[in-house]
Amino acid sequence: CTSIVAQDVGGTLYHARNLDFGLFMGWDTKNHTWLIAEYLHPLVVNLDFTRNGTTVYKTVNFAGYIGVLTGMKPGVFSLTLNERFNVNGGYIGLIEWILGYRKAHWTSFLTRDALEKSNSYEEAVDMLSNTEILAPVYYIVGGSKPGQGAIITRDRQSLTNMYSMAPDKGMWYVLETNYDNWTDPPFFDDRRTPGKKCLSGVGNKKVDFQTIYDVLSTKPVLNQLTTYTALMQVNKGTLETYIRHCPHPCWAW
Amino acid sequence: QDVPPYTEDCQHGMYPSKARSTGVPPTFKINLDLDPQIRWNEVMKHKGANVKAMIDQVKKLISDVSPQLVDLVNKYLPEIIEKLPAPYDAEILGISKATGIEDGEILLFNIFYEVFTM
Repeated sequence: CTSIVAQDVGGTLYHARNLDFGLFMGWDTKNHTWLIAEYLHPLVVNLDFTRNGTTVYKTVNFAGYIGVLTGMKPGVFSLTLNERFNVNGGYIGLIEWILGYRKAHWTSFLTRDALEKSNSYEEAVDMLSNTEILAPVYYIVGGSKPGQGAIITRDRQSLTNMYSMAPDKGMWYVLETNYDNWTDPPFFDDRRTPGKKCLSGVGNKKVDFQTIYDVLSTKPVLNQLTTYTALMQVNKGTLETYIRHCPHPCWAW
Repeated sequence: QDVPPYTEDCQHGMYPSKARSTGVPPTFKINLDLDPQIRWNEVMKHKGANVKAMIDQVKKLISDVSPQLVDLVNKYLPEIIEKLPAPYDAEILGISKATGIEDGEILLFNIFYEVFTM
């Protein structure tokens, strides 16, 4: 996955992501695609969660999946969830949970809870930073006010690191793939360098849906695992989703 | 570039081109005032067959590793559902009922992200 929160010169925030999934889950030798990623394409849906006839939050989901990997509370905040690979991974949390230790929350249920219950960017960041969870993940959160954008690096029990944008210091965006931002990504899966190169090339004077979509359309940020691209602007409550296809030759991840 | 990892120059003018997209997904409302067991029915009416196809493919992949694992999914995962917090327990049971897919298999789909951090 690749998630971006970027701020334009006027202080407007944009939050976007590529959702990559299905690694090592069957390779279609004929079409050079991942089988599960292909099966996920028709499952992509935009959801509008309503109460009393009013939108409470919007998400992009795979039909049948009830947690939230991409979502937005209009006017308040947006969030995305990226996988974080770790030996102390989700399977351990899951086993603990099955054995009766149920204090930890499911990572994608916590995001839905945050959309449901948090009424500010700060509340959402606090909830996603300090709630015990089953698996290590990256929560990427964007707000409605200038400077509200952060990558929350989580292990299962606690907050590992918080990396926030600082537009006044020239850090007008945060970009997260699937590796800790204080370490170099592995040479065999470096989507961070091309993503940052393309975004920096755009500059904050031109950042908008169009230019962020271009960044997320560039290989290998776009790859054979990419199922969809989502673009969110919290203040307007806009969420656009595009089901993706990476033309050959395209890197497998 | 002709060799992996197929990097390229930064793309421009792609939005909202269909060159690297196959379209936009449909939008559904999830009415939180409805009983959790029925609030996903409309989505499943349209996407249930796709969910079944995806889960069947996952089962095939698991079965290729060990056929016994699929039996374990259907034997043990349903026991987990009743321990999930509300409304997630009822929503999974509702999706299972709406699609005719085993509830343990719906849960299997929902735990992918937790497990794959390994």
